[in-house]
Amino acid sequence: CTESYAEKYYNRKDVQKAMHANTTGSIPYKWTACSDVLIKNWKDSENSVLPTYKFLISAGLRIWVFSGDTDSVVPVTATRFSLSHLNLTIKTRWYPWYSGGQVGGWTEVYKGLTFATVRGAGHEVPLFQPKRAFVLFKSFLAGKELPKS
Amino acid sequence: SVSLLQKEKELDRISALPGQPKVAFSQFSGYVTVNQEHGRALFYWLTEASSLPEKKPLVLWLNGGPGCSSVAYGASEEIGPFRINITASSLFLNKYSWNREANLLFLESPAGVGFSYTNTSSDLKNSGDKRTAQDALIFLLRWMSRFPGYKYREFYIAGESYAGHYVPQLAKIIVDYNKKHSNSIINLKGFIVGNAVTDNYYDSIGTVTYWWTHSMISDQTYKSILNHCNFSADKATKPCDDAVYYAMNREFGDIDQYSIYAPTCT
Repeated sequence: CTESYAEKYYNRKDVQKAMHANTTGSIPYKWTACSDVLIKNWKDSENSVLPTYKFLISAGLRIWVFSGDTDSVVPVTATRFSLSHLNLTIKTRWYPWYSGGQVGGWTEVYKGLTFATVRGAGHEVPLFQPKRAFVLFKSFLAGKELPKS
Repeated sequence: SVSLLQKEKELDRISALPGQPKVAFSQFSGYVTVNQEHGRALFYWLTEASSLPEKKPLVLWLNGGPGCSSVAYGASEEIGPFRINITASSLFLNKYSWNREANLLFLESPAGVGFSYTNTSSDLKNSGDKRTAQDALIFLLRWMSRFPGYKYREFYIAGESYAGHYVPQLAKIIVDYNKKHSNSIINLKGFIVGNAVTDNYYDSIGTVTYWWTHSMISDQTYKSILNHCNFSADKATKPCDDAVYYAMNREFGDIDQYSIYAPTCT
């Protein structure tokens, strides 16, 4: 429901003024969380970004892909099916990672990409599991594997 | 021009948001024009790190949709420092804000999302992946000129859902740009994406498999979807649509598809 709070807050004139947004008041529509016009009229969309992943892995970027395991819109099996077609070499085999003494999810580290699930999280992982998401983010920034205990 | 850019940065400084608790970090927000001719301008919100921001990396957050707002989701529900209370009268702090570890840049992208706008209305009807990536690159180059302290800074991109397209696509054109421009100001180190749209065919197979393995749909419906849907086709057929419709409307029940065990918002 938090999306409806945002709809109210960001349409407040004093909030817009404080954020230097819509300064001339000429945007002809209300601030909204998602634009129906854009979604309905989206033009080019690649069928697959897997070739882009291959390019970026070869460019040496640090790439992490995570998945909240209670999302049924872009679920964990969807991501796993897709990533499996990159045919990556396993560097660290599948293991449960931990946060606060509990299993935070499972992870596998490949050459060029780290995949991790987040237990109990939906589509918006940091909303549903903020602490686990934060552990994940810290590990990503540090370039370290997720904690094994 | 340096002093003009410095002035632009200071004009973007947020002194305080209505209902905001006291905080120790700086915030800036405003517009960066990405296409003069069409009048396309993207809105950003920077929440700097809560300690030693000059030593922390910069993380750009992009939301999905396509057409959804980083301010709405990334900043206000997920990784940003503030949460909005139920009456939208005040803000409270997120204990696990990612700005404890990084400077967070939320971008409303493409034009038409949130506060971002275009003066050319047809832009709203012909947006797509390519222009989104191109505009985001121009945004970054111009934004870093306004905030020179972030030039050459360790830089990461993050996002979710349809940003599974935006994030790697932006990363790719930055890599391409950096190959052409030695000493580029964008020091891209990597990216992280969650529940990300990746491949239409494999994502679709995996999604239906998830529905079945999590007992959200019956065996009959699972078989029916697999029999009638050709996920490699550009358009779905009516029998495929019917099978998926049956799953969603007769078998899922009244659930939040984005978090299947969470209560739905009434």
